[in-house]
Amino acid sequence: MLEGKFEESSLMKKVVDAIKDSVKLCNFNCTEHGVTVQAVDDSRVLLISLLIGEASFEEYRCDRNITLGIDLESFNKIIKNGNSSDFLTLIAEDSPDNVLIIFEDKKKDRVSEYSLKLMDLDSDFLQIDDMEFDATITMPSSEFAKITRDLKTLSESLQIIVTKENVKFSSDGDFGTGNVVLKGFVDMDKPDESIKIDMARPINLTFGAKYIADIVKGTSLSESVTIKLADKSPALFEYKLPSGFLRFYLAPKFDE
Amino acid sequence: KLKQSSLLSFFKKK
Repeated sequence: MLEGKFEESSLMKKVVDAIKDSVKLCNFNCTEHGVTVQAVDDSRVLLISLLIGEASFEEYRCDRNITLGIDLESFNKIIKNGNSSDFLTLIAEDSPDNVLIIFEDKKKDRVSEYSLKLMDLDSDFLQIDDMEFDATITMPSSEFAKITRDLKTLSESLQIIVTKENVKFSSDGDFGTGNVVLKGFVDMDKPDESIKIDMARPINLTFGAKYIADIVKGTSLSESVTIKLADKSPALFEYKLPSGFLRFYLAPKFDE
Repeated sequence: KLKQSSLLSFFKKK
């Protein structure tokens, strides 16, 4: 049996918001260590890897591994009904046909209970071995979201160029070009505002802007985002959770 | 002209 209680429903709301536009159906795999999701978008370009660790829950028990096949659009309709500050409890039997979603208001005696039908999903699982990256950038997630939104207005591709001194985000479209250059710096008072650039080898990669626009929907999960890049390889974008992470792997574009 | 690659050319199906 699975019984997981969150101190606030806001974490789950943000997670669903962050992934629902990339994938529609996915298995939530529940183990004694927490909940994981791996899902690939229909075009096989973007992969989501989510870990909500046991410590993200106020109370958590999962005696046996349980898979919850969830339609995220339906789940989102239910999860939106809770207030962000409500307790959120997920309950499922060992071989469940549905999952119970319970919101409890902390001040009033109001308990809202919903049941979501589960699906039997046959999903591709991709083996991601430990990747070696040539460059790692950590920056404020809101800044990365703004750069993505701004440059996406010019072109359907977004280029990321990393040199020793800086990282350049660039787009080249029909009516013009744009770029944003960031240098690494340390903000002692607000560490989350810092920009860290670690580069072993220079990088020049191009990605589909629409996929990065979907990735930045994870912005509300974390103050900062880490971008890991390797030549001619998928990039990794990571938002850290209080205990766990939301990672996106994005395949690059290449010259034909 | 740029071509979008697939994750399947980098990661194996399990």
